[in-house]
Amino acid sequence: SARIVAIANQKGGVGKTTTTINLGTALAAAGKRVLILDLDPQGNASTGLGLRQNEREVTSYNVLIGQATLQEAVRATSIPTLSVVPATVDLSAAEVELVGDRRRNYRLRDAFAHFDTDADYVLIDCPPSLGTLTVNALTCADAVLVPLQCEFFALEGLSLLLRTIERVRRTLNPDLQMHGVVLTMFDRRNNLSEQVAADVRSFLGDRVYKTVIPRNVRVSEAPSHGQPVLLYDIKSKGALAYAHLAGELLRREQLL
Amino acid sequence: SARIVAIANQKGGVGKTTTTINLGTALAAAGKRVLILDLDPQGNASTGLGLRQNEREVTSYNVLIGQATLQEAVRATSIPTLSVVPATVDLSAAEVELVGDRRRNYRLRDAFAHFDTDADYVLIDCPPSLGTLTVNALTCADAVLVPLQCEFFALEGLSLLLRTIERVRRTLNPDLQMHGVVLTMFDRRNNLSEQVAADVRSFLGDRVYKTVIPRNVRVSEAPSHGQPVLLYDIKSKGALAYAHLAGELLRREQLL
Ligand SMILES: Nc1ncnc2c1ncn2[C@@H]1O[C@H](COP(=O)(O)OP(=O)(O)OP(=O)(O)O)[C@@H](O)[C@H]1O
Ligand SMILES: Nc1ncnc2c1ncn2[C@@H]1O[C@H](COP(=O)(O)OP(=O)(O)OP(=O)(O)O)[C@@H](O)[C@H]1O
Ligand SMILES: [Mg+2]
Ligand SMILES: [Mg+2]
Repeated sequence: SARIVAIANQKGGVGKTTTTINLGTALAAAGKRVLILDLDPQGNASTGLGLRQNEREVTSYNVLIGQATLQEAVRATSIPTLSVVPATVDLSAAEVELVGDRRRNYRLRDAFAHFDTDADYVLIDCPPSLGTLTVNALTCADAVLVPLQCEFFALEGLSLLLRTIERVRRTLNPDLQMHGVVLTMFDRRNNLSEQVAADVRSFLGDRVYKTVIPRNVRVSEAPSHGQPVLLYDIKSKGALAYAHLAGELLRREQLL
Repeated sequence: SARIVAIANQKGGVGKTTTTINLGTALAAAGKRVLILDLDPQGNASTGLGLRQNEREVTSYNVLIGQATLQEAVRATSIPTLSVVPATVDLSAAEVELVGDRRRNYRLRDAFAHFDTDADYVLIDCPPSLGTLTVNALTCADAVLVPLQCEFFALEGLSLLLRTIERVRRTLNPDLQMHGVVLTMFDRRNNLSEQVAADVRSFLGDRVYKTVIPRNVRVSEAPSHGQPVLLYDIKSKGALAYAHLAGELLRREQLL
């Protein structure tokens, strides 16, 4: 059955959505069947894959609160082997609605338990917080991939994120593995990127992916066309980097 | 008494903390007495102003759940006319802890009602969500300033944010004014920035500040030294832009 990877980091704007969309597309291009689950009320992953608001009748919110199954929520994208469970702003109500529920952290895991899919990989795009939505993703995931912007504030939040992952592994999901940290928006022209990258590598060693995603304007232009950068501009540095990332993820999968 | 301005946007990484720290410092440099209230569990504003974790005994979390007054939480910074109410990760528990409380959205407003301060301005740094913490900030604020990164995903979230501000004005805080939108991380080299800026100005007209904050590496280096960019490198483009922003804010205040 499918390998579920949560793309998580509570720091905002570090490239979670961009990594989910483009890593997902690159894995699909490498012949894998991929499902992207949008678990952010902003719905950016759904938009970046070309889904308009009126094409999101059944969403991750409906699945989380038990109104629909994952099967009913899955939609096709323009890429044949890539599908998506979309999100809308309704999702922001889930955290408060689930407060009294003793199984609130297992909702997504329970939904996957009854989901019969031919997907090889499920990638979950998380919102910028460590609340119920992200905990649900971590509780059902096999592994966590952490996009890390090469900036000081992003580095500051890393140890909190690692402690949270450890806590979820101890209390909710003993099988949760750390897939690794991916450096994003790396800018060769500035020392800060080099410094943060060196700090993270000395702190986490091999758990940092060798593939580094450069800051590349084509990456940030692609979502306004509802396309992953691999379709928008396959020759761009950003598209190339995400293709390498998919390759490295598949190699690391064999070692886990 | 003090004018309270919430710095809010649910999109992550758009420059909320950077704007709070540097606009606050520039207002202090212009002779105003400023209090910065860190309402983000990441505690980035506290860090960017040089407060170590062990200097945050009384925090915005203690104030929000009624364990301490604002007076007890205020701390000095290295800038004489700038003080701060720090935040720690404890704050992430507040949302769930306050769920049953009928006055959960007024907690901060109630705290300010009993706070005797000589500050001219209070700036509140909000987390990347529209949950209880941001709603508390909007409920006690006189005005909202919205930092907007010149990127597609940031633009997508703007109408949701404006609807939320409108809802808070109707139901919780009828005096809440829209101070305006400040374009951040503007990069002259790429079309996307120009395009987003043009879109926002045609959509919001005068509510978009004339001052645009450029992408400037000195801005992102400053927090690693625990300093605002106005102290770290006063000659940088970033520092200059924030000084202009303070001037424009004060001019707009006279018109409101
Ligand atoms: N490699 C890159 N080069 C240039 N721009 C990038 C790159 N990666 C992401 N971006 C842009 O940076 C912004 C932040 O990225 P993104 O929205 O993917 O982050 P996020 O972590 O999902 O944010 P949030 O915390 O709000 O969910 C977006 O506008 C995106 O287009
Ligand atoms: N004008 C600028 N030029 C260059 N870098 C900037 C600029 N403004 C902010 N940054 C950097 O961009 C990143 C995001 O900014 P910041 O943390 O202030 O955003 P935020 O909206 O507060 O994020 P969050 O949603 O996580 O609270 C930070 O690493 C910051 O140093
Ligand atoms: Mg995102
Ligand atoms: Mg912030």
